Amino acid sequence: MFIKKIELQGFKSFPERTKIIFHSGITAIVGPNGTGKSNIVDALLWVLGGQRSKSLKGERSEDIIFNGNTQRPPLGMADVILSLADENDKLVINHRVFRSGESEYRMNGKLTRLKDIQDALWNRSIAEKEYFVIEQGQIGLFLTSKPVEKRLLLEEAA
Amino acid sequence: MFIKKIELQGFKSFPERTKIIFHSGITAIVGPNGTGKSNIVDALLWVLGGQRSKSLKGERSEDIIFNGNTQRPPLGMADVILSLADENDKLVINHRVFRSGESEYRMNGKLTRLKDIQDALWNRSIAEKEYFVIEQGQIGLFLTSKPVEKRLLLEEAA
Amino acid sequence: SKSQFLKALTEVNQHFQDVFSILFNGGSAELNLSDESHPLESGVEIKAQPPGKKVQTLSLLSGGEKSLTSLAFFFALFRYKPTPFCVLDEVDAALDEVNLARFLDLMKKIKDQTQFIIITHNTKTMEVADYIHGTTMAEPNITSLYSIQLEQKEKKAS
Amino acid sequence: SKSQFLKALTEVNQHFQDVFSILFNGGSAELNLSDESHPLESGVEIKAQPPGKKVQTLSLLSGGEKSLTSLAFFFALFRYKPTPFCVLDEVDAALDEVNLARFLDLMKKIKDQTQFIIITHNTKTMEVADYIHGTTMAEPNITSLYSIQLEQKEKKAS
Ligand SMILES: Nc1ncnc2c1ncn2[C@@H]1O[C@H](COP(=O)(O)OP(=O)(O)OP(=O)(O)O)[C@@H](O)[C@H]1O
Ligand SMILES: Nc1ncnc2c1ncn2[C@@H]1O[C@H](COP(=O)(O)OP(=O)(O)OP(=O)(O)O)[C@@H](O)[C@H]1O
Ligand SMILES: [Mg+2]
Ligand SMILES: [Mg+2]
Repeated sequence: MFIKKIELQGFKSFPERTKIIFHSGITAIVGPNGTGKSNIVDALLWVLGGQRSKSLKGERSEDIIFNGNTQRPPLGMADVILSLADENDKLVINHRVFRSGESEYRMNGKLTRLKDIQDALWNRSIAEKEYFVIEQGQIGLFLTSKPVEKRLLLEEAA
Repeated sequence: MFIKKIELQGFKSFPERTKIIFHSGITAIVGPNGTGKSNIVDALLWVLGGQRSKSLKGERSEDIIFNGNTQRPPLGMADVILSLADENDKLVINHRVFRSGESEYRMNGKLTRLKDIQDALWNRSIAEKEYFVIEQGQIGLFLTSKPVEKRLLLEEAA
Repeated sequence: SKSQFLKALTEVNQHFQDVFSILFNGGSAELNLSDESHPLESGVEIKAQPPGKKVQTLSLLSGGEKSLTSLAFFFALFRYKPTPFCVLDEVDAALDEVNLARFLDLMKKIKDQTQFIIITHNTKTMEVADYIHGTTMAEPNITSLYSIQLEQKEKKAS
Repeated sequence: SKSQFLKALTEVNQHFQDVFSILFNGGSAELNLSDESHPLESGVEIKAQPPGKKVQTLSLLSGGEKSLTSLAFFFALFRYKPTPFCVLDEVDAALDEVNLARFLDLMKKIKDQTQFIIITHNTKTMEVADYIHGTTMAEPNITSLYSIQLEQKEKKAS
């Protein structure tokens, strides 16, 4: 089950609806510093539940929602849709948050709890995010992290 | 007062006496992973007192002294000599440690206490190591470190 | 369950030794329980020995060696339990040319079973990609994406 | 002393704003006491705004932006109190081409008053060096050094 697309609106540096198509194989994301590459990774982590993000890039709604620039005002909502698919199956996950902090999850269009999304992923052999996402700066720190960190990853595989 | 040379013997990956000459201006040190570039930085930090090294690269004598490879045995002592100079002045600092943990400092050939070396450096406007050495991996972590870390650097300058 | 975890540990350990030798072109590595007497709570420790070097504290490995060893661990997990997709943010930053090439080869070998999304500044990494997305910020804080065509592969990026 | 520290803070703050605008080609930045009422113990906080972006939590800056802002801080310290020598280990790892070029320009401007020793894998960084030392490990765990001649500068590396 691979990632077909990620759609972002109001999320970090993506104020307007942006669709990013992915294919099987190897996709590289390139560009100058500060242009939003890691923000795409943040969007994937956030749509899948947002907690336990190792990066210090902020989990509060004001860090998640587009907060404007010196010419444009902030927005009031951030919304990310992740579409996964394989030959037989399709899974569309959505996470939305408002400035108030109110947040909603949807799976295949219906309002759900985060737990149901996590179960649906688990049933499709998609592990916890730490297993398949290595955030910027983390690869150098992993080796000297506590042994329990490595255990957790092994438990994901087991 | 700039660095004229660093001589290493028995220090980490420098079992045999190695002399590295430096000049004014910009010197680059290059080479494949794991070939000893950061060890040279470690030698400089260590000859100047060794504590407060931010890297996790080990301060114990068994980490400092050449510990052999699959074909060669470990050595019993590590010795680093740092030669500083400018037009009017010369300062030669030496730090030596034995497997027992016994350690000696010398300044211009005479046994000294670390404190006297630190005073001599301070008198020549050479600050604490955190001011003029940025270790591998640290530049990315500095900004989000505690405000007291930045204060300490500012106090060095003041 | 305990037996499931121990089975995973044994198999991932075997894969870790294999992948490590591929990425380092030799050497050896293993995974162990930090506390054999409490397998259900014990952390997992990594031992790594680049070719010809001695087994020593992980902290003595170089920056690039640490990155490569961590990548070996993740690839070993994937051999035991493949992940459908894997997102890597600048994991190649510390790798020299030779280590980078071996890492890229390994990623290419498993891209049929695992979709890779890799953020990079490195042109060698871009060369193994099947698709490339580029980011820019024409307007501050607003990411625009564009696709980069890979002519030599005769494939149009999305 | 208190007045000495506050004088340093004021002057380094001014330098920090200047250097930041040079490295980022615009934008603004400043240093503040975290606790104005206790200047003798208060930490120092950094605020940074790349051009056109808003002042926001440092944690929202990208990896490259964080590195560049940290380098601006150190260069600001050096403008207030120059250091005779400065050792940098792979500080350029996260910088894109444009940011790297501005950092290298700044380093070149002050190399007459500050001797730089920089460890790098980046060829652009090597190109600004006056001397290059190369490391290799023909025998595991044993560093051999060699000097690289820089013909285009008609200078023989020692
Ligand atoms: N909530 C937000 N609202 C608006 N812009 C934001 C928000 N959060 C982050 N940004 C923008 O995103 C930028 C950081 O983007 P990101 O970390 O993805 O960069 P990057 O492309 O990964 O760069 P690097 O190569 O340096 O790692 C910030 O500089 C800021 O401009
Ligand atoms: N006490 C020691 N005895 C013998 N060898 C040692 C000792 N300490 C470190 N080493 C060797 O030094 C190597 C690490 O060197 P160093 O960190 O300087 O590499 P580097 O050139 O900076 O690499 P990178 O580009 O990956 O940062 C280790 O792999 C090991 O071979
Ligand atoms: Mg990034
Ligand atoms: Mg290094």
